[in-house]
Amino acid sequence: MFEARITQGSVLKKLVEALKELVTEGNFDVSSTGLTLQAMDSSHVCLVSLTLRDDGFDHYRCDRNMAMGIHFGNLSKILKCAGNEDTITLKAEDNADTLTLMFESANQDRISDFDLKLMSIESEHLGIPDQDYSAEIKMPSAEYQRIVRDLTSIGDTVLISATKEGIKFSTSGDVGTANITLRHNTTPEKPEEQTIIDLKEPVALTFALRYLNNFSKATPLAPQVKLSLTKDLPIFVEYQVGDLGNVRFFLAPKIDD
Amino acid sequence: AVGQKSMTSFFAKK
Repeated sequence: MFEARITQGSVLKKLVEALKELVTEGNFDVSSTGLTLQAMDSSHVCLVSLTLRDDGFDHYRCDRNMAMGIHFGNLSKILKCAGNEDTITLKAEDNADTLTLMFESANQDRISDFDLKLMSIESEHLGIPDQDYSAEIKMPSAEYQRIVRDLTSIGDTVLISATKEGIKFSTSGDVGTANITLRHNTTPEKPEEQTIIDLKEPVALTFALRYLNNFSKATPLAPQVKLSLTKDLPIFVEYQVGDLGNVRFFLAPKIDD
Repeated sequence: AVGQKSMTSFFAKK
């Protein structure tokens, strides 16, 4: 038996909206410690890793480990039927072929349940090592979203360079070129409005803007985003989802063959 | 030419 209840159901709605274009399907791996998902996009150049801890839910029970194969477009259709203020409960029997989603309105006067058909998905798990990065940048998630959206209208790829001057995002295309530089800025009173650059050594890497833009669909989940960069390694883009967990994106850099 | 490696070339399969 698996059961997970979250009062703030809108978080689940936002999570699925953030992921569904990048990964069409994947396994929700549930265990006594929580719910995780690891999935690659169809071209395998980016990886999404979602962790929702058991103690982040209002109620959580999982008697045996299960991999529930989810089609995210279909899950999104069902979650669109939940109100933003609804409490959402996920339920499945052991070895079930459906996942039940129950939505309760805030004043308990409307209760609905939907069964999502589960899929059998073969997936391989990749080990992502904890490592020190050359540059780590924490910035407002809305700022990151604006930068990648603006640059996507100019070019296809972005060169991200981190130096002691700051972090520079550069692109070029048919209309011309664009450079946006962010400096370390801890003056805003609210921590979520600060930009914090932790530079161990200068680094510059090029990425496809289409994916970086796609990652910013997670903006509604967190006020800050963290970008981590090391030469020749994937960029690591992380959103903390309150006390519930995190969603992490990895994207391979563009390289000269 | 500019290319992109697969995620599996950066992270080992478990």
